[in-house]
Amino acid sequence: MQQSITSYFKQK
Amino acid sequence: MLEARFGETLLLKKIVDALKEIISQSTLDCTETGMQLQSMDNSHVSLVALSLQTEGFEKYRCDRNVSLGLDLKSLAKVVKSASGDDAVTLTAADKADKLLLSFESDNKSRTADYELKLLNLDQDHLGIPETNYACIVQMPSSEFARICRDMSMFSESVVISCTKQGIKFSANGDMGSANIKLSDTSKGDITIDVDEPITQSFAGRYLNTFTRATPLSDRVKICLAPDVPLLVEYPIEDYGYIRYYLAPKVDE
Repeated sequence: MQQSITSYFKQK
Repeated sequence: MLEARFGETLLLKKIVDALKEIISQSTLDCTETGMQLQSMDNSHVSLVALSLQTEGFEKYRCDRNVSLGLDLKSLAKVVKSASGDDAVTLTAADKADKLLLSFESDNKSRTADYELKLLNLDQDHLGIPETNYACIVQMPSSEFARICRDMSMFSESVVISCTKQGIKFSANGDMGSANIKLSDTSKGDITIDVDEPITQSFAGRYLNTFTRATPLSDRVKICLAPDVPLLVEYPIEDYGYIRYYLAPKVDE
């Protein structure tokens, strides 16, 4: 399964 | 206003090539310290970050921060029309709706000016935390490109294992399996720093796309840590870097 990058890097 | 001069269009071409397969539109943020770009791919699995510091430019001036919404395919077309050894100057007004690109041949006998319409992009910026990577591997960028290409023939997923003994790339698919191991060399063309061993799985398609940056640098740095995205970094001469982040695959 491929996680989204946004689950590691949060919006500023 | 912004005025930034690259000594060679070839470098700008290479930068655009390194971006355009992974993102179609993006905002180039220009400040007095240089240019930055950050974008996720359409599926939000990877992130590309470009940093160009003023030191690399032949001339750089940016009085006020300006954000340039670029369509990368259009930019690629403009850049392609110039000769690689032309100098190129990017100019934009403070609240610009277009970017001017002026190309100048070596002996200044030919100049070509293009105006590129800018896009109004509403783009989110992600905060990338400082990370202490468990494994940092540096190798020739051509070697990494070759491995990514070879691996993708076998499987969608590429497993990267890194220990003090070396770095191993593995792919396992219908056709069979492939394993490529590299160890630290005394020649120094491959260096492997390991705090703790790590094994992670990644989508090979993305790794392959990252290698579009190969012409930018002879070297590539690959950084891994548990439960954080992979970092693949290509330095860009005196300018800075292009970094690609890729979320690891997780077990279902």
